Amino acid sequence: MENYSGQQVLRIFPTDEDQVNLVRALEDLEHLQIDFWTSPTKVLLPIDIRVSFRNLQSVKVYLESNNIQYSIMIHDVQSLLDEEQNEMRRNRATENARS
Amino acid sequence: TDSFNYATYHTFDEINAFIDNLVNENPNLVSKIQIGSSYEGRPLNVLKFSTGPNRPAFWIDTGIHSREWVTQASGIWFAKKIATDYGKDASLTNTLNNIDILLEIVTNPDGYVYTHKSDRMWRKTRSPNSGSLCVGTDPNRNWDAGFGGPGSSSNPCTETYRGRAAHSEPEVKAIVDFVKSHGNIKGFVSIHSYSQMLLFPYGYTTARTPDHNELNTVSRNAVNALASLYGTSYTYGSIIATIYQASGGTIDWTYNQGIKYSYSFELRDTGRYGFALPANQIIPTAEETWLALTKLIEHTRDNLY
Repeated sequence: MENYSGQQVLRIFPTDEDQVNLVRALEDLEHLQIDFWTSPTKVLLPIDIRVSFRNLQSVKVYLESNNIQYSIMIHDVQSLLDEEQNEMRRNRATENARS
Repeated sequence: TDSFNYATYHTFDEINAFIDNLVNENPNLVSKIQIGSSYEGRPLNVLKFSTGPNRPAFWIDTGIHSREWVTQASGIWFAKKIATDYGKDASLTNTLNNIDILLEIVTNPDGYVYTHKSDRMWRKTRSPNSGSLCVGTDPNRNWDAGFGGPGSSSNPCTETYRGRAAHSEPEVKAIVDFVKSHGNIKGFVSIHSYSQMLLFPYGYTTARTPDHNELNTVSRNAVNALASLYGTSYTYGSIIATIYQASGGTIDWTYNQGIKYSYSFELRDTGRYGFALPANQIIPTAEETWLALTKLIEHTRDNLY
């Protein structure tokens, strides 16, 4: 399985069209491997992006240097997915025990 | 299916076993139609809830984007709900005495299996792209409705890659062929996550559909019904006005095919967990969505055209 340790989902709040375009420009930088969970389209609509641990610092610097506000929506994607897997395993074990 | 755990996420094989069990338990109400095969050869199964021949139909699909797990899980819950409530709930019984309900739970099976085995965050299909190492097409940009326009990408390495041609993906083509051959589908709902929205055409153009006002009113009633259970707030409106421009989308195509009552949901949440919605939210999500779906289905049933 793909491992998402250290990856974060950032919620970006563009305040004008220029900031939307600056975030959109990240889409073209394929080496950053940013996964857009919601698309950069309109002012006032938050944009959620999943960023790898390796590129996290540079993306945050990019946003901050352009005065684009953001918050951390998910601090560690893998920990959420681990919990999801654990829950599925627990349920499967219960089902097996019952049958 | 009584002992099936609706409050957890399931694999493709488990969902198919559920489908077969539901059909076996309700042979006079539920049947399974295979409308095609995915790129990797998996069956594209549709559940048909029907009490008589030659009826108009209402289509629901979940999981066209594979990582949106709460949608497939909700689809399972809807299937059980329909089978359980027929003959008990007056409105649903009236519905199924007049129209069929068609439900495709795993609309992108290759992607769904891939999310379980390799990459939980996979969204697209799994078909290869000639000349590129990047795999997959966005099946919600692959429809022949403004295909290739803004809000879709020509780059196979992006999440919104439109594909080499409209209906290039077998998962999309199977629905296209089924809808055309059926010829009597009156309502169509394609279910996604996340953002808590109820959307209607268009997504590829700013032009309003001739039915804009009616779709808007029905959507308002549906989101009010949804909110009545747990207070979950949904926004609603045309895709382009509410969320963003997106070309080649499912419900723009179905609307242009003459299916007036075409809608799309974005289920929970609004951005705490996103695609990794905890399993303890599956049943509440399905329950509240069912209330909205019921409004859409009832309006279609009562306004056949």
